Formats: sequence, C-alpha cells, structure tokens
Amino acid sequence: MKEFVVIGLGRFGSSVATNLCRMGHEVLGIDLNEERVQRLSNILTHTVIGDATDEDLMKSLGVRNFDVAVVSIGEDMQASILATIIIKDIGVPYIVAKALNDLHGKVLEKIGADRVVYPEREMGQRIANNLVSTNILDYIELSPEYSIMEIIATKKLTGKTLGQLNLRALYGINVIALKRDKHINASPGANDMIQVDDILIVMGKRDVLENLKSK
Amino acid sequence: MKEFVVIGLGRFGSSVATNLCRMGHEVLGIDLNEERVQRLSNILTHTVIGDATDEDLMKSLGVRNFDVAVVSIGEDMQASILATIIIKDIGVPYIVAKALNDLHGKVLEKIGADRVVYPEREMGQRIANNLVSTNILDYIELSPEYSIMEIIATKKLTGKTLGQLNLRALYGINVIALKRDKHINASPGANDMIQVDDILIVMGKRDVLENLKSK
Ligand SMILES: Nc1ncnc2c1ncn2[C@@H]1O[C@H](COP(=O)(O)OP(=O)(O)OP(=O)(O)O)[C@@H](O)[C@H]1O
Ligand SMILES: Nc1ncnc2c1ncn2[C@@H]1O[C@H](COP(=O)(O)OP(=O)(O)OP(=O)(O)O)[C@@H](O)[C@H]1O
Repeated sequence: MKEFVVIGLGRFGSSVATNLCRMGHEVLGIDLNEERVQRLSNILTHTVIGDATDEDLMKSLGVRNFDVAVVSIGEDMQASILATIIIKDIGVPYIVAKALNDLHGKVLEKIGADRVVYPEREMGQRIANNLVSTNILDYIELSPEYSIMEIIATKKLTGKTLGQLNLRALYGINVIALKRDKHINASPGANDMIQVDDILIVMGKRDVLENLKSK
Repeated sequence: MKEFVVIGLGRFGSSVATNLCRMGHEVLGIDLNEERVQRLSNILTHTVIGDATDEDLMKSLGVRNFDVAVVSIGEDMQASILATIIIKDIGVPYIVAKALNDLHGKVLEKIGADRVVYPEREMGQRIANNLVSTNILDYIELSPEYSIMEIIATKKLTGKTLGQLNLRALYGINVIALKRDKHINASPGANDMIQVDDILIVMGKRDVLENLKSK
C-alpha cells in the first residue's frame, strides 16, 4: 500500500484524497483552511491544518517518506509552485500538481512535477466527447486509429443476433462484451441477441465505430 | 452535426466549447466577461457577450433551436440555476450543467438538467485511480466486477508469449489488444511475445486485474 500526501483540499484535492482512502491507501491531507481539514478529518488517515509553503512544517511532517504527493492548490499560483518545489527538494519520488493554465503548468513541470493535471480542461474534453457521441458512455483511446467504446444499442442493432450483425466480417469491429443491466457477458457469441438498452463494448477503428453508433 | 450552446466560458466551459468545435460541431459561446468571449471569438462558431440569466436575450439568440446546452457557470450558483431553468423553459432538449456541490447538483437535476457534472470531483477520482495503479493508464468500469484496463507490461510479463502466460485459462483474463509504440495489434495471438513497454489491453474481473498489474 502506498502513502500519499494531498496538499490543498478543495474539490479536486479532497476527491483525490477520499478516493485514495476508499481504495485502502494511507493519505495525509494538508490545507490552510480549518473547515476543509475538519470535514475530512474522520475520512483521511491523517489531516493537518497548515501552510504547505512552510518548509519546516513540511519536513517535520515526514513528507519525505511519502510515495506520492498531490499538490492541488488552486487559485494561489505562487503557493502551488512553492509547495511543489519544497516537496521536490524534500525528495518525494512522484509529484502530481494541478495547474490553472498552460504557463503555470510549464513552471510546475520545470520545477519537478511528474504529472500536471488540468481538471476542468480534461473533463471538458471528456464531456465534449460524450456529448458528440451520445451513446458512447466511455472510451479508451488505444491509438489515433483504434478505440474501445461502450455503445448503447441503437434501433438498428436491437433484435438482431451478433451472428446476424456480423460486425467483425463487415466492419472489423470486435464486440468484446455485452452489458445488460449490471450483468456482463464477457464471451458474447454469435447467438446472443441484442436487446433494448444493452450496452455493447466494442473495439475497432474509430471512424467505423462512430458510424456504428449513429446507425 | 449538432448545434451546441455553451454558457460560461471558464476553464471547463471553454474546454467543452473548443473541443466540440474541433470535432466539427457548431458552438455558440456566451459569457458575461468580455475578455473570455474575445479569446474564443475566432475559435467558436458564434460568441456573445451577455448575461445568460436574461431571458429575453436567450430567446432572441434562438437558443430554442439548439440540440444541447452546457451551463458551465461556476461560482455564481444562482446564475447557474437561473440560466438552467431559462434554457429548460425555452425547450432545449438536452442540458448539461456543472455543479459546485451536491446540493447545487440536486437543484439542477430537479429543475431540468439532464446531466450534472462535477469536473473537479470526477477528475479527482480518475487521478486517484491512475495513481493507485501506476501502470493502469485508463480503464472502463464495465460493472462492479469486470473492467477493461490498459496495463504496462510488468517484468513478469515481459519476454513471454501470450500462449505461455495463458492468462485466459489461468485467470479468466482476456488480452484483447496489444499496443506497441503507437501500433495496435487488435488480434493478439498465442505466439505474440510481450516486450518491454508494451501496453496490454485486458478485460477481466477487477480484483484479478489488480493482481496482474502488480506482478
Ligand atoms: N499555502 C497553502 N497551504 C495549504 N493549503 C493551501 C495553501 N494555499 C491554498 N491552499 C488550499 O488549497 C485548496 C484549493 O485551493 P482553491 O480552493 O483556491 O482552488 P480551487 O481551484 O477552487 O480548487 P478546486 O477546483 O479543487 O475546488 C483550498 O482549500 C486552500 O485552502
Ligand atoms: N449570468 C451569467 N451569464 C453568462 N456567463 C456567466 C454568468 N455568470 C457567470 N458567468 C461566466 O461563467 C464563467 C465560469 O464561471 P467561474 O469562472 O465563476 O467558474 P469556475 O468554477 O472558476 O469555472 P472553471 O472551473 O470552468 O474555470 C465565467 O467566465 C463567468 O464570466
């Protein structure tokens, strides 16, 4: 199990911290704001009300023993940058930092952040993708050309068997699983019939999949 | 091609808007803030400097003809709620709204938002998942039990063929694709050998996959 320190318990930071705890990891949460710390004090492993730009404080907390640090200070760019470089100097091996904009992100990379996150921007892209393909619930981009997507059964797919649809031979599309209610059929066969509200997990070339979902 | 209206061009809203344009759709962007509108005026189809809580303005913009509205007003909860109900009354068929917190989200759902987004919270969960499984690059949650994951080849996997690893027989894991550099092998076979830095796209029960990546 890894040990994480999350600095800045705003909406992003508190979500990272609580999810890490839920998955069984140890999390130290640090924030200037007493109320935000209190709200998480029974959920996280440890919480501290403090200033992450205070180098002595960070050393005294034994931050150097942590595997990963997440710096999720929002509006105060200077604090975000200082906290990051302090943690880098202390020697935490992997640092994730949230950036407000590209320039902030560049600075964070140069001073030692291993990964820079733009939560609003990245979610904006995901939502745009979801909206454009309203029945693609989620997707993995395997390469510029191939994707895995979840597709809600369209009218044209419903009521036919996978054998009848013959997607692999016709379009090179591999139906790798069928989801019905919460049940997963991980070895779909030629006789499986697509029902209303089924979710097909499909793999294939992206433009072909885009055509499929709009049929 | 669908027509979208995006209200509130902060980091989330501008990302949704620019990504929708990049995918070839028409986007009208509305914001109170002149500078934010100017920044996008050459990128989006149309931009308007205005107040989305002004019902006459929204009607005059022909918002009722849009397929999807995205309300991405941040801090001003009241404006976010008012803009949403105005758009609902006008008759836009699908409304996405960004919420600051759960209560705000509940209100938005009750007044007509079809989807409520919590960008920072949702990104926090994704980042937590990425951090916990450092070689799981992305995953689809098929059900509480099954997942599709991308896994970087671990030492134990490298240098063996898929036939030797025998993952399906041993663990019920289906290797559905292999990614090497940017090239996708979408029909991996028993003789394919796993190389350093290969990415395996695998499907199976989540706890089994978690074990696999730590081998
Ligand atoms: N020097 C500091 N030391 C510790 N915590 C800090 C420091 N400066 C700011 N913070 C904390 O960082 C948190 C996140 O910052 P802020 O709320 O400004 O960002 P935000 O972009 O609104 O965050 P989010 O989008 O995650 O909600 C706040 O709870 C704030 O108290
Ligand atoms: N009544 C309104 N009509 C139109 N735009 C508005 C209105 N009220 C606020 N906005 C705009 O909404 C945008 C997003 O709001 P704000 O910046 O407060 O949220 P945020 O949470 O910081 O956003 P993000 O996280 O997306 O950057 C701002 O550009 C603001 O000008």
